[in-house]
Amino acid sequence: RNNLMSASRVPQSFSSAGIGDVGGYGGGSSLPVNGLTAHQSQVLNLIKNCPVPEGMSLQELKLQLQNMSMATIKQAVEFLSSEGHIYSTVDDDHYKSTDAE
Amino acid sequence: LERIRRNKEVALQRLGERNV
Repeated sequence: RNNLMSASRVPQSFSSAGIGDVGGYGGGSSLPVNGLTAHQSQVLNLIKNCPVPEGMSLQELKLQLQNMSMATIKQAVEFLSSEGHIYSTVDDDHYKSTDAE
Repeated sequence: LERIRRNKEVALQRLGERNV
């Protein structure tokens, strides 16, 4: 009887864990949105909103994205510039967005 | 400054290729 009981419990906990996983996707930070990861679109948004004519520096991005490591920011910046969303200006540390919107 | 302009052109070109 004990075996039956524990056997019937296992699938239950499995299914509830599965539902919990799916429901918690709002907190996911690396889900791609329009082909960009959350990190990449965050970086792109900051660069887009930067009023400085020479663009935004990696240091400024790091200051505004304290939950992101410099390596992650650099990766995102590299990806965005290879896609043409941003381009480097005065040096390789300053980036501007191509979208004029 | 010339380099910046060229960078921008290249970037815009890339973006255009992506959108086509």
